[in-house]
Amino acid sequence: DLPMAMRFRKLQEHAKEAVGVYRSHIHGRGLFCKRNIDSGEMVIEYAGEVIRSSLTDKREKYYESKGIGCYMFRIDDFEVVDATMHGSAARFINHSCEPNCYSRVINVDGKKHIVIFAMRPISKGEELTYDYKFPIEEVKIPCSCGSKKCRKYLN
Amino acid sequence: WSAFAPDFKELDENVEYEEHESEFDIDDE
Amino acid sequence: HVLLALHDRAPQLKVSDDRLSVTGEKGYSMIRSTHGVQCGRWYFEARITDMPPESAVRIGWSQSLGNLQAPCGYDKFSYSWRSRKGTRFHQSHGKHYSEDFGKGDVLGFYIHLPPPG
Repeated sequence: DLPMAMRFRKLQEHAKEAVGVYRSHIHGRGLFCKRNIDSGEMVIEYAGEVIRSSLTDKREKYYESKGIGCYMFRIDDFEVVDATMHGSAARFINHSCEPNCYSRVINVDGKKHIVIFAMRPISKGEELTYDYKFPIEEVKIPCSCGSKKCRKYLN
Repeated sequence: WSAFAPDFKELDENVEYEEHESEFDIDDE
Repeated sequence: HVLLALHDRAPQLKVSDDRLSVTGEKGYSMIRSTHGVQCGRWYFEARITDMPPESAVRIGWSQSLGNLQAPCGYDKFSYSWRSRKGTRFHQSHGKHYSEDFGKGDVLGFYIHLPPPG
């Protein structure tokens, strides 16, 4: 019930007690619930380096050349959060075709933040997942979420 | 988990990236 | 009159009231003029009125598709001359061109475009 900005300020204190990174069957490592989470609760910020969108191409090529998996999340037309080398545990959230979380961009003190929210009550021990918005491309990436409504491909 | 990637730095909040003068350059003289 | 464009620029750049000066900060971004040229011989000059330490500028020619959230000379649509080391840039490749330039210098830019077709 508190305003978004206030909830966000409390998030930094509470995120680490609520979620943690553990082994996942979906994709090696994933983010898991350490205590029960309520529906609509703010879970964690997808934090990282805030870069201009025009820098993403060069960074993607660099990461690819080094064999580093790229973790980027678009804020808007102008800015992107790059969590590849500097980021919060949210970078480990895996995709699922039946997710229990969703992401939203919120504005706090004039700055935008990507925040993960719970779509429904999530129990302690459950893996947190959300529906990645991959661009539709010809080369298909197989999905390993294992959910009943799996769409088979991430894109 | 950050031990597996020595160059990786865990953050609690966003960090504004400060661009270098040569940020966009492929090669320089 | 050819002026700095208000609608063909990166929004974070600060344009003077007379639209003849522009100031940037942080990373490179671009502003273009109100008018472009298509063929013939054209020339313009720019004066560097201020350049604090560690800052730099890249000026030159750009087509309308040149990315505004990058320096002039970043892609195939623009060509630039950098204050630091006097490097010329196109498609983000820098090549030696001149000595560096800075505050107080007046720079000239000439282009000769063939007739269409």
